[in-house]
Amino acid sequence: EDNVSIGNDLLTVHFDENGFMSSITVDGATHPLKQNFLFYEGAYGNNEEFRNRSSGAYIFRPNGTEKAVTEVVELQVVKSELVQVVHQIFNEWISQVIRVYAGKDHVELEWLVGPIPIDDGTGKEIVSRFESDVASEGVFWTDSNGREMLRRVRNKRETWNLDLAEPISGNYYPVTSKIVIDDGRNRLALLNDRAQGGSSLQDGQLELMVHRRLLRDDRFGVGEALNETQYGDGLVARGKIFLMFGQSSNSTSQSPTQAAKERFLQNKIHLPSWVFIAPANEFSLEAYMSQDN
Amino acid sequence: EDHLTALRDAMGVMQHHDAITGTEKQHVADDYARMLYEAFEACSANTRSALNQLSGERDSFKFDWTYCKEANVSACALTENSDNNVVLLYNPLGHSSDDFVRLPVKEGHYVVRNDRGQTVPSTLISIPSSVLDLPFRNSAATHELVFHAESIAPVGYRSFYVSKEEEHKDASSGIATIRQ
Repeated sequence: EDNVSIGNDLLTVHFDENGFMSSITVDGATHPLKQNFLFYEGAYGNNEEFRNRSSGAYIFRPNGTEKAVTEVVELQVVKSELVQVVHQIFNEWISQVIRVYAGKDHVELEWLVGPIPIDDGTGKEIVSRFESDVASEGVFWTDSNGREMLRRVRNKRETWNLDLAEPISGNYYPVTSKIVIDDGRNRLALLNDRAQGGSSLQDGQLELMVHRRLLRDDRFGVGEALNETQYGDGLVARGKIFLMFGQSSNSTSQSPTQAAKERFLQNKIHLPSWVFIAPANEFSLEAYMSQDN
Repeated sequence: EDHLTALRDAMGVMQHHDAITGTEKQHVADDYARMLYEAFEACSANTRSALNQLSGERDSFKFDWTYCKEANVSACALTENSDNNVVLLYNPLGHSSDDFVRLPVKEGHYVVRNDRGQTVPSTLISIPSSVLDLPFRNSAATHELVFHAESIAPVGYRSFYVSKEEEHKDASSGIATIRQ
């Protein structure tokens, strides 16, 4: 019956009555921020003409529809002083753990997707989509292999007049570390742990493709459908998206800008601490402390 | 040098975009995985040798290093099956850093201490059922022990002693409250 929320001194993430992330409170201000998993069905072409290719290993080519995977999410909430956690179960093959650690200004979303079902005979490409109130006006930024952020404008190219026949995939860009929208007041950044495709198909929206399973070859060379299996079933993938929401950079502020904070987090994502574990049953705590360990 | 060259060779092959994108046939993907695995295993001899040299060749610190290859499904044979562990975090960044460590463990009462013997706050969080139920997961871990490793020096390290102990009512570490 309670409204579910998790957070720390710096931010609070709220969930709605259906179990979806619904808003975030940062610096005393609450902003709508929804998250959901959706899937595109892969286009089935005859591969005989350039404009009639199937969606496959080389190309993302949805058939134009997108579907939410569920209307209701099952939640389990775990709260402690160190970390507050929401376990979300979207359906039999998609779940997610959302964590907010004490003292941290980011939200960690660990997704688990697969095996993607294909018993209905359709290939599926799964995205994690975020919807905010950032008035992005068609503009978003994606990284260039971890280096400078490149400005992308929806349905536009820098050097020619664009007539997009495929408005979804035509607005997808590679994201190897970060995708951002920023309206000069508020800023939403998603940092990923692996190379993915991503876009902002509507103002205030960001999405990253997390997994795909397709049943036709796209005839660009591989000669097989992107239909990987393990132990006789479709692949299961697990990964993380790190979300940061805050005020846009203000050059007069003495505190680190939001972009600078994202850069520090990016470093930690891509160069995390190396964890070494050694069984210590044969020596005591005292022995451990007395050694120059 | 032979072991390192095995990994150099594998990484040379992996420069091809097919090794990342999924634009290779399945048997090629399997072959990439085989090459990486064999090179990775070969280099474990170098890792073991280097770490044992760093630890001063003392018998008590001579370990048979292995990799926790199933950490991505919250499984680790070491942390699940040993009541006492030394956990060391090496910070590869050029500035001080910190980390929240999550170790797969069985349900129980755990105490984390730093290198001065002081107790470090920790908590147990249940592993989601969606992970526990993965058909290929072979692990006894039902929880993750979470603690905060603070102030790890630039290109330095910090170690912790993690022990499974009898439960005390006034324990600093316990299973976090669960609300359904």
